Amino acid sequence: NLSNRLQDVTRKLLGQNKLSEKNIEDVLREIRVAFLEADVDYKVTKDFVDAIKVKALGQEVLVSVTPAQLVMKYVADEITHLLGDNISRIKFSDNAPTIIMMAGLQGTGKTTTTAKLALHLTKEGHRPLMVGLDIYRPAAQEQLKVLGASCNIPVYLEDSKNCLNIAKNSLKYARENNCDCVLLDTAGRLHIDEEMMNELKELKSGISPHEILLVVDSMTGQQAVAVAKEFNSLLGIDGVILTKLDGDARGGAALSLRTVVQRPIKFVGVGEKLEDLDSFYPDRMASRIIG
Amino acid sequence: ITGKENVSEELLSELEEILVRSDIGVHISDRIILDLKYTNFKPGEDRILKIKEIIEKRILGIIGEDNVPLSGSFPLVILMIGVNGSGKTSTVGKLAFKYHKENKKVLVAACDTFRAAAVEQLEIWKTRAGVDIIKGKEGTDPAALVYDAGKLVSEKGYQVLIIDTAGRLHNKSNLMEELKKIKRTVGKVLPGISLEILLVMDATCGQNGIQQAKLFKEAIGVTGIVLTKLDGTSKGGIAVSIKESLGVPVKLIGLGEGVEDLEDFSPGDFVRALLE
Ligand SMILES: Nc1nc2c(ncn2[C@@H]2O[C@H](COP(=O)(O)OP(=O)(O)OP(=O)(O)O)[C@@H](O)[C@H]2O)c(=O)[nH]1
Ligand SMILES: Nc1nc2c(ncn2[C@@H]2O[C@H](COP(=O)(O)OP(=O)(O)OP(=O)(O)O)[C@@H](O)[C@H]2O)c(=O)[nH]1
Ligand SMILES: [Mg+2]
Ligand SMILES: [Mg+2]
Repeated sequence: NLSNRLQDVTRKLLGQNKLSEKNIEDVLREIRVAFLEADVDYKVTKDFVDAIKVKALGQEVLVSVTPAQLVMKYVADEITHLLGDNISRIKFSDNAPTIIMMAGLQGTGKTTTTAKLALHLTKEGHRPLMVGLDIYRPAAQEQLKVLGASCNIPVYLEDSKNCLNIAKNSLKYARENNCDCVLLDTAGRLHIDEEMMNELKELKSGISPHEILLVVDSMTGQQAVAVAKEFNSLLGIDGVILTKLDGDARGGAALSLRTVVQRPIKFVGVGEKLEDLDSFYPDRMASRIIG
Repeated sequence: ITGKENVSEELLSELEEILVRSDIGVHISDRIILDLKYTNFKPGEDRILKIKEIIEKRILGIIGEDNVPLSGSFPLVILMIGVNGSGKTSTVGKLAFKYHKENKKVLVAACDTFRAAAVEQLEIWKTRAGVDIIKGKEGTDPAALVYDAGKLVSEKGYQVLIIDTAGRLHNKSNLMEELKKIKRTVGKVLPGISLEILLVMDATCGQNGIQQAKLFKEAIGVTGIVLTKLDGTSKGGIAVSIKESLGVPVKLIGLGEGVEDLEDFSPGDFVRALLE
């Protein structure tokens, strides 16, 4: 891992009273490898390493023989800072109901996360309604229905081919039943599928969601940025939920998403149960990324 | 080796970006780029073309030039495994459809007895594929259902049994133990039967894919990979790294959400798409 690699590199520096550019290059190389192994975006990695190089040559960081721990701490602090603050909450609107829309690629965990978020909001004193807008995937509506039943949260489903109509009817249902927030589960889709991305655009202009959350699998590789950029430019996303963090993926996509798309990671999925939704802690994520 | 560097830094940096962004991994990418630095060009030769050919050859050298097909010996059991959301259930449906079209008698076993509506999802797929299904009650021990499926295969003469399993993360040892029990049960109820263990992997997966493949292989062995969602923008380069370190080949690819969107893996097409 990076800590061991940096120890090997900095051990060679002992006894030198001045760091050469070559010494700094060795350290930067290890950081680059660690980042790319952690799935941090190629360009984000390059920019990060270039920025450290400027500081190192400018004597801010590696001002004398720096032990590996100091470099590690510097990198961890930088990543933590870039990951932004812990903003793990949904901003509720004064005009009920607050509408929250989940979006993302296939299989990232949207349906499960919809139910997790609904349960979380219930515990905070809210009355959510979940809406099944995935009218394509086999048994998707059934899946949301079962999840709703397991945590006693109402689910609005309709046998219709028009997502916008279902969404509008669900808002009516929410108002009639005193629900203060509506969580829309949508079908997984490719960011390059024009027709499906248009469906989301029409949904957005038709019902004006207050929050659009991009659900991203924490083991996503180099395409994380391209996907997020496309969702953000076509829809505008308010936040990200990173799932399956109970796995051992380093999750570099988190850093790439935050620095490029500049939206906060609001929650993380840490398991398959509906209780497995955590707040996002930037410092924990930083040490995970460095490995 | 003259030691003379013949390829411009700019071109090398562009190629490095293409390789890293394909998820092939920094180590394989660095190795290829280092090699390329000293390429000798004939006068007037198209450098970009020659370099692409060299990279293609390097990668084909790792993954092989020919498709590795699924076992052709029947009756055949196919065990579908992989992490959550990778595309297992959809792939079971697509494979069932393929064998049904080849006039094979197919049974699918709904051994994801855990996730909400998993059985209902497979039911819809088996109808699309025109095949039979065996399912148990929710929370049933999947190994017990595998046993019943095996008995049914012997009784009714099914030629292909495709087992859908619940998604599981490779770092959850109790879930990996469950998988070992499922495999043991296949061996008990259908001794000596031809068995394909297919690891279904999402093409968007990054470097964690290596750990996934490693642990699934260590637990029960993996005879092939199904690389799904290649209709997206991810190139699935992680498969190259997996082939190099674990020797497991990609056998099939998923190219969409329809029942026909499953194809044999073609190394040549894969490498060309990777370098686009
Ligand atoms: N281990 C783990 N599994 C998760 C997590 N979140 C979701 N899953 C699992 O991931 C799989 C996919 O979850 P879904 O909720 O169906 O994903 P989806 O995005 O709705 O999928 P599509 O609707 O097909 O695009 C399921 O097996 C879930 O149980 C998580 O945080 N940890
Ligand atoms: N675009 C595309 N989507 C796919 C492909 N294969 C599967 N999917 C989609 O990926 C999502 C997850 O597929 P599933 O078959 O439910 O995945 P799974 O591995 O069985 O999921 P779990 O059982 O929850 O672990 C669904 O929305 C599928 O339609 C593919 O090749 N291309
Ligand atoms: Mg879903
Ligand atoms: Mg499944």
